[in-house]
Amino acid sequence: PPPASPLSATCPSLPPYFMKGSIIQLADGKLKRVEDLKTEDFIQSAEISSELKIDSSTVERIEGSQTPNSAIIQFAVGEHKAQVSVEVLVEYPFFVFGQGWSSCSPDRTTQLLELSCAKLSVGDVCISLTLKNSK
Amino acid sequence: NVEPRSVPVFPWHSLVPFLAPSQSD
Repeated sequence: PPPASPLSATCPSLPPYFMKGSIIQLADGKLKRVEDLKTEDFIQSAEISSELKIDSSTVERIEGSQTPNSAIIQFAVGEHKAQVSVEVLVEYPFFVFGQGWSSCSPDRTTQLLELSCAKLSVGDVCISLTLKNSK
Repeated sequence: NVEPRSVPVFPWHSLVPFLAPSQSD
């Protein structure tokens, strides 16, 4: 029989920082709640950062995954439109430029994290990060 | 009510997925 852990009945949880009320420290040291973050907070923090820069990742495709409660999202990243696929839980929130948090299943995000979310759709432009070239 | 003394503070960049390691051309 497959090994059963006491927690196996619950769905895999998201990182704690997406829970409504989580305290987020911006690059300038200011503290904000995760639900209060704005696009400018990410942009300004990346400007201060010596290692990270903001990239835009456009959602090109969203499809179901064999993993329960998961989806595979294909992004075109940056000006070179590099194709990147990520498998995430449907409630995983992404930050859409000018809009805010969005997920494949806003209802689940709200239910599990209390974070209000829009529906992530093809064409949405999400904030992503790349490492600044260090070489 | 007793407030917790230490509230976890998370860095802003933990909220954003690292999708592209670098732009190479």
